[in-house]
Amino acid sequence: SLTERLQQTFKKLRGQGVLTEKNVSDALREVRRTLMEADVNVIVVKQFIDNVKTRALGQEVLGSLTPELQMVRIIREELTALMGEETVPLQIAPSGPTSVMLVGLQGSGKTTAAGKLARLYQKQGRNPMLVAADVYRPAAIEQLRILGEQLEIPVFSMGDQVSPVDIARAAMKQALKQGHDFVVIDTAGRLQINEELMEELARIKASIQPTEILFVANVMIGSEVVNVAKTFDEILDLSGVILTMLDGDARGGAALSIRSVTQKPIKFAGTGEGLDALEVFHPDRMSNRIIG
Amino acid sequence: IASNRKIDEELLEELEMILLQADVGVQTTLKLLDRIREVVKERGFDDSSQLEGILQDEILTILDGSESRLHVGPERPYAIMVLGVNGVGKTTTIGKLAARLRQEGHSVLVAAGDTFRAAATDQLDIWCQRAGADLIKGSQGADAAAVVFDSIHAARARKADVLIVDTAGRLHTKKNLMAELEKIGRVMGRELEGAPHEVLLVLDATTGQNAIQQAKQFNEIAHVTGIALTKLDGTAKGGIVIAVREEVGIPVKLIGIGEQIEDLRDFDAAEFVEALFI
Ligand SMILES: Nc1nc2c(ncn2[C@@H]2O[C@H](COP(=O)(O)OP(=O)(O)OP(=O)(O)O)[C@@H](O)[C@H]2O)c(=O)[nH]1
Ligand SMILES: Nc1nc2c(ncn2[C@@H]2O[C@H](COP(=O)(O)OP(=O)(O)OP(=O)(O)O)[C@@H](O)[C@H]2O)c(=O)[nH]1
Ligand SMILES: [Mg+2]
Ligand SMILES: [Mg+2]
Repeated sequence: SLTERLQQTFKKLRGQGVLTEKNVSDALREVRRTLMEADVNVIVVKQFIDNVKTRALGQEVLGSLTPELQMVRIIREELTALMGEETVPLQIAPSGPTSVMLVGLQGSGKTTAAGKLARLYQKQGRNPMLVAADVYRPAAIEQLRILGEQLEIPVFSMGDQVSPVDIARAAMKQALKQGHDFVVIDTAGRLQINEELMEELARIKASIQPTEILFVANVMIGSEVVNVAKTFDEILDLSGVILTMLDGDARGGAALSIRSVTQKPIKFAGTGEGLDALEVFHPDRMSNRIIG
Repeated sequence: IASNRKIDEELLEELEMILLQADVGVQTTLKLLDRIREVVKERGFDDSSQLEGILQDEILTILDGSESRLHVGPERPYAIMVLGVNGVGKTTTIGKLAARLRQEGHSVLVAAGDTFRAAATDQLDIWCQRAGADLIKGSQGADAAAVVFDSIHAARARKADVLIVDTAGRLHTKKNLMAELEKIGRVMGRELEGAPHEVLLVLDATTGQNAIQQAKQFNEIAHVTGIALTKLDGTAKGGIVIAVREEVGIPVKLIGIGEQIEDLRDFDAAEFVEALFI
């Protein structure tokens, strides 16, 4: 693990007498490599290392009898500062139905997450409704309809010939009328560079003013996540993130990159294909997973 | 000469950034930059403007190869198995591939080997209708290997040229799901000599270093013969395929450049390498 390797590095260094700036730089190279191999974007890594370096070159480390322990403590503190301290709950609407809109790249797990979220709040005693606003992907509506059927949660759909903006608007009217206090809107996957489709999301937002807009991202995503997340955030002002496929073995540096570039909270983790596989996201657990 | 040395190091750092941002990965990037340094030493280069060209050549050497084309072999039916983790674009790629093979004059049968995910068969059904391919499906929750078994016999009976087998997305960390995949492969080999004749691993171009693990694990289970790299119409460069080729030896054969039926291309290594540096 990084902790063990840092301890080994510093043990060797201490044998050479006083710890120098160069020693700390060498140790930081180890940290840099660890984060990069964990898929943290190289720019995000640079910023992180700079923050750590500023502290590591102070008396905290250089003047300490146990520099490796100070180093590890600083790294953990900086990671926590970046990832966030505690879990952040889903906002509940002050009046009327709470609406959650899911957005993201193709195949990131949005439709599945929609089912999972609706299920989570159903278990908490709410009366959820799912909204099939993906009119593009073949059988997307059918996919959500089946999930709703499995969960015994109603799915609002107007077929695939109606615009997602109109579907979302009509869905919220229906939710209010039928007393659904929790509405999850599934949207089609799209590239952040597709202006027309990003504009469509902005129009859905303007039309229904969702309580939450959650960016759904596959945790195994690489460097480009910074540009993707940044664009989605700039256009929609995301309220949070869902990271999916945490049941795999991707180290998940994407979590750090997303946090660094958007400052938005990661609220949930998808941990499997089943509809119960959704957990509240724990930032500290993710930090441990990234640095290994 | 001393000042040119300095320029080289700065330029090498710039190139390093480009490679890392393109998901080439730390190890592969270091190897590539070391090789450039060697070339520069050997040839006594002092012209920095040529560094990027040397780097592109090095990557091209790794990626190129005559075996990087998807050919329909002489076997009938020619069986293509498509696998990969969740959401990467397997079903969509099959739809595109079936359409292309139809256009080339082949009769195509598709097996709905994803019997698990909601509406997987409905999705594939729509693609097959668009492509002009027949579809063999089982009932929801049916044994995937049984559907594949049926499809091989149907392909023979209907004298289909090509059989394409869709499988459910699965994380390579799930032992039981990988075992199911292995079983599907065995059933194919038992019912049809040499099948699967082509094993396509679908990788999403946005994937980071985990793609290498995916390639290794899937290759262990089902000797992968080629990669279909999808979503290259996005901003991710898919640099992970360089390490996959170097470490696992699997060539990229196809790329996905969109969500429409015509958005499938043969892999062009030169174009791909050029795009890394844009
Ligand atoms: N293992 C695992 N698989 C997941 C998870 N979340 C979703 N999936 C799977 O990932 C695949 C894609 O999920 P979808 O919900 O269809 O993704 P999507 O974002 O709606 O896709 P598009 O609508 O095409 O953009 C499916 O096979 C899901 O079962 C997860 O947390 N873990
Ligand atoms: N932009 C873009 N989207 C793609 C491409 N290939 C597939 N997609 C989209 O990616 C999403 C997932 O595609 P699928 O074909 O369902 O992926 P899959 O691997 O079969 O997913 P599972 O069966 O759930 O594991 C869909 O929204 C597709 O339209 C591509 O080349 N470019
Ligand atoms: Mg979907
Ligand atoms: Mg599929």
